[in-house]
Amino acid sequence: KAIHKASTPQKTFKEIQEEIAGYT
Amino acid sequence: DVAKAIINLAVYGRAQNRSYERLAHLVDTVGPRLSGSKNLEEAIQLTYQSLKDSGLENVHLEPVKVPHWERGEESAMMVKPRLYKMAILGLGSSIGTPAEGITAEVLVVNSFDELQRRAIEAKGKIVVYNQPYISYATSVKYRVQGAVEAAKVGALASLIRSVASFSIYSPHTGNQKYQDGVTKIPTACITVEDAEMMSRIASHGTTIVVNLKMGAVNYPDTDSFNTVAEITGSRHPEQIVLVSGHLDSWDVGQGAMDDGGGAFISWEALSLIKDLGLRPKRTLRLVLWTAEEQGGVGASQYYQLHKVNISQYSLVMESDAGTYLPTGLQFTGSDKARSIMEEVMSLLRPLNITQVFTKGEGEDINFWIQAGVPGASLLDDLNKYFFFHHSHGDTMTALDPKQMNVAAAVWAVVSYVVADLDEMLPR
Repeated sequence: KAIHKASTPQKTFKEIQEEIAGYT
Repeated sequence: DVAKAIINLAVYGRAQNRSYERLAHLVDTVGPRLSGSKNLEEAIQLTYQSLKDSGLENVHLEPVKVPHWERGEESAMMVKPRLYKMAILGLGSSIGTPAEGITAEVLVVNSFDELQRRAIEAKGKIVVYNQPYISYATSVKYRVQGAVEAAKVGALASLIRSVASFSIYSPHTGNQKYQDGVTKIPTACITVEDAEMMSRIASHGTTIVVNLKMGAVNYPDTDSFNTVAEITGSRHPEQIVLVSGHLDSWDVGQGAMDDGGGAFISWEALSLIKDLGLRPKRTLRLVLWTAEEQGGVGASQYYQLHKVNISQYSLVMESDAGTYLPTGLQFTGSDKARSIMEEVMSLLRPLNITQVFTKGEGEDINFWIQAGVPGASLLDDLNKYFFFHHSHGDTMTALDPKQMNVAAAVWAVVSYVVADLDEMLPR
């Protein structure tokens, strides 16, 4: 339970994809 | 432009060759770093001071009890059918022989199955394993279990073909394990060349006799340390991306490749990020493990101490398979996390290193991966890695500073971006 508690994603994959693209 | 800035600094800028030069300074000064040795403790203290001097945060040592084994003097002399001195390397944790050595006839086998079929012939002999090299993972079981299996059928000692992808008459050491209830017998690795030669001689029905002398001694566990340094996270300092390699090595060569390279590109990843004035949202923690070669001893104790915070670990990374030109990243995690890692690796397109493979792993990070934390390891030319692995050839000459620059760039980009994402990697 502890593992999953802190890792529930709020962002969609599309949003994460755009976020990562910002580091290019 | 963060990824581009890291790549430029590591590969083309003033940081190029830094990890190679730092490592060369250490291993040329201290040499190989066997668990329990003064060399290892000197290396830990020197690295600890250098990490402090380099301005990283929360630099500290975490105590660990580690095995202390010393090989002593060792030799193997073939006395029949001719006098011939063989190169050997005793295996970690092996007992020694009596001072006069063990002189016995040899039984050569190519597999554990053959040993079972010929079990009646093994009693009172020295078992020589001439197993083929298939892959490290497949062939290493002969090194680890060879003595136990030979002892079960009454052998006096075992000599094991080195687990190596190539040989120029190089014995390769490594760890081996005894089993409760099975007699402990001395065990060492021989060269691929000598294993094949004895196999050929035996195939003609000729008797081989060997005198094996090993001065190996197991001492009580001793004090050592995992070495830790950080760049503290700006928004979620309690959340961790762990970057690691191991500082210990075997007692041959310089331990430059295994795992000096992995440890020092991990340090370099934090140095690059610091030099660029970057501070990710969560903490980047460098851990240089102790006593990995004895079975992840330092990592096991770190896991026991820190697993209470497992929910705060976003990613665990270990480089322990060489720092040659990377072919990509091995990753273990959920499909969602893998998709994110593929996006992160796309940032490394300027280096043409974008692949995400399966089976992210490492002796020191497997505790976390098995508990559900995403894990990543650096993948490169493993065939080349196992040329030098655990042999006298594991020196700075086996490394290439330019390839280490690229490996460090990959390591830095991945660790920084994952540490700086708004959210932790999904489990």
